[in-house]
Formats: sequence, C-alpha cells, structure tokens
Amino acid sequence: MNLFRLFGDLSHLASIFILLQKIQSTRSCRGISFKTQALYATVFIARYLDLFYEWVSLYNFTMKVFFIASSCYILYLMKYKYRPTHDPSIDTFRVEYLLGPCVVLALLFHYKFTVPELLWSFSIFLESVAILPQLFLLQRTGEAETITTHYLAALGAYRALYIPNWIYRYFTEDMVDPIAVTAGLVQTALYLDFFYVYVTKVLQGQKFELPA
Amino acid sequence: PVEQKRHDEL
Repeated sequence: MNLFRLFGDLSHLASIFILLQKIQSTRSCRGISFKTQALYATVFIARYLDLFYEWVSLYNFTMKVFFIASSCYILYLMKYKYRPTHDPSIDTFRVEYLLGPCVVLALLFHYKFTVPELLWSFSIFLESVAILPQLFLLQRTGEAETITTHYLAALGAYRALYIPNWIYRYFTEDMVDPIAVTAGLVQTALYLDFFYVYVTKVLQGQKFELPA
Repeated sequence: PVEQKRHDEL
C-alpha cells in the first residue's frame, strides 16, 4: 500500500458517501444516472467475486464488501425508494454500446483465459467507461447540483490517484499491469472536461453550468 | 507474484 492508492481508495469511499448524502438530503436522485450506477454495481460484482476464494487483507476485504453493498443499496434507492425522482427520459445513453465492446476487449486482453480473470478484465474495461451515461446526462441537462459535482470529482480523483500509484509500484515493486493502466488512463481522461469546469466554476463558488 | 499484487488493488 502506498499513499497514492490509499488516498485514491479514500476518495472512492468519499464519493459514495457524498452520493448517499446527496440522495438522502435532497430526497431525490435527480441528476444521477441510474445506468452509470448499474454499471458500477456490475463492475464491483464482476471484479470482487474473488472475495469468496482469495484472502488479501482485512482492508481489501472490507472495501470490496462495502463497494458491492453500497452500489446495490444505491440501485435500490434509485429504483424503489426515490423512484419518482428519477427521470429515465434524460438517462438515455445506450449501455449496450459499452457492454458489448467491453466483453470483446476482455476476450482479447486478459492475463489468463479463466472465468475470474476474464471477469476481472471485463470489469476493468467497463469501469473505465461506466461514467459515460452520467456525463452524457450532465451534458444533456447542462447543469448539476453542487453536491453532485463533488461526487463526480471524488470519483474521478480516485482513478487519477491510481496513476501515480502504478508509477510508484513500477519503480518500487517492479510491477506493471498494462490492462489496468491503459483503462485507468482512459477513465481519467474522460473526466478532464468535467474537472476543468469543476475547478474553474464550482471551486470558485459558482454553479456548475456547461457553456451553451 | 504480479498477479497477486494486481489483486490487492481495488
């Protein structure tokens, strides 16, 4: 464990608490893409199945359980408890355009041709693009509640912090994971536009609004 | 070993 990864994980944890806080305090999931949340639940379930047969550490175990449980809980909140506040007519990104290519990529790029390794690869590729329905929704509405932008910023910072972690591990542990690194770079790149508006507007105390 | 290290990431 190094500080980059620790802060990355903490940022990921924070993003989920911010999202829960947004839903509970506004009693609404307006502005949140159900599709993106469903993709994250898929990502965590596909990747963390190793919970059942591989012990890494208490930290690792707790985080995995938390990410699976919280993502399913968020889906429940959106689908049942706050269902009327979710507007499917603006959450229109076609997820099959993400799922299909990720399956193909996992079949092409993996470390071993076994079910867990294919699922791991698939989850890495899917995670890198899972934010697209959310960004698409943001693009369509052109604005976002401030708390929603904090959620997105914390979520984007998580994978961005994994990049220095990989560089650090390359030098200290001689570890290279080309699949995770490539996907992580793509994932972070997708946030660049958002980060720009977040830093120049939200952090200056203005509302998050995209230029018309 | 690389595989094991890979799985300690979240």
